[in-house]
Amino acid sequence: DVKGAFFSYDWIKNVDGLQAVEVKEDWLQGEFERSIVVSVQPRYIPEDEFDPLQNGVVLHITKGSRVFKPTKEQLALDEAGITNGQWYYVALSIPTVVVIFFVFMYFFLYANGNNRDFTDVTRNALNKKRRVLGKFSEMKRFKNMKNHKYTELPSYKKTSKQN
Amino acid sequence: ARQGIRPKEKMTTSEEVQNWKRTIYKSIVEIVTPTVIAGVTFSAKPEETPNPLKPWVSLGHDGKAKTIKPKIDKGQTKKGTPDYSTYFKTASAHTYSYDELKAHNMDPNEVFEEVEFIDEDDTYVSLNPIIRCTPHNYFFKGFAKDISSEPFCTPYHTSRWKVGETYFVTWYTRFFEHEHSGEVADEVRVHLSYVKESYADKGNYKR
Repeated sequence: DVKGAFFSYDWIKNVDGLQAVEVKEDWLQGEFERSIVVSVQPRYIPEDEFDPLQNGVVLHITKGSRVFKPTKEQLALDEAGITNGQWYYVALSIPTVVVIFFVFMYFFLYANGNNRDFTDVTRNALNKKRRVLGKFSEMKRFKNMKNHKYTELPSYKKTSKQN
Repeated sequence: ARQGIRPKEKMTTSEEVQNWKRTIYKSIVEIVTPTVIAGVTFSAKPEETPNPLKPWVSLGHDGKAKTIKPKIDKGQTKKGTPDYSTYFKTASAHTYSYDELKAHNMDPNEVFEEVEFIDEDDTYVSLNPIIRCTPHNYFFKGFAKDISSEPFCTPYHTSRWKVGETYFVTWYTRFFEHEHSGEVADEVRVHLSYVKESYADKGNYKR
């Protein structure tokens, strides 16, 4: 009846000033944690005048602890040697597959060593590195350049002293 | 190889809480039905011989019940049953004239005023083993811890309640006095409402 309240207890005698509250999972509405306000309405305040947020305590209701510790039953099973070791098989199988692959690869390459011919690939690669520039006079950039033709350097007759 | 652990047998008791009768207000006979909530027995039959070191039930900050066992240390009782001072007593002022008192140190025209505290009716209060809420036990909330939690003593602000567990909400009964008549509310009820949490506060627990 009170606006905004999702759960209201029945009227109780205000003798002891206490109310036991058992937290229900439905109150979480599928969430892990919710914040609620607890408030107390005296009889002399009508429902439509009572504001549950005016004098209330804010608290959180949670499904459980976020740090999941092993339960007593789980510890007893572990002690008895009964474990759920699926993760162990997964963790072990991945490196095993990788090692087997590399061993197979080694023998495959060893067996086919004589049948491999990559010369055409390597030749092209090497030819790219050893590119020949060509003649200087045929280069586009220097074609029209008036360069003096090579002539022999002037030679002089050797004097008798040089001999 | 490890030896398997055999779970221990749980201790059970065949003792059941049974109804009992008592006489209240001198002549009215009443049958009392004890109830057990979260391990706490309400309306239990009092012991034949009163035990001064009888355990009582306190509440944690979240409102969870915990049993306190009083003990005697160096002749003094420690962790004894809580004393509620005059929080649940009614103050009554009496005015005495000289003719009524005839006090030797009083003037004939003088009027003497005395405040007397009258104990509350503990017929039903005595059946509650849990510590009662008084303003002395209020906590403070807010960033500066300057806002009183009245009328609540438990649970503390931003406590965490787990699903499936039972907690006790406690409040000071005399907080709910009618502003005109001054009478304490005879009946109350507890409401639970959802509040939207700000993103700043969300998930900050334990940080």
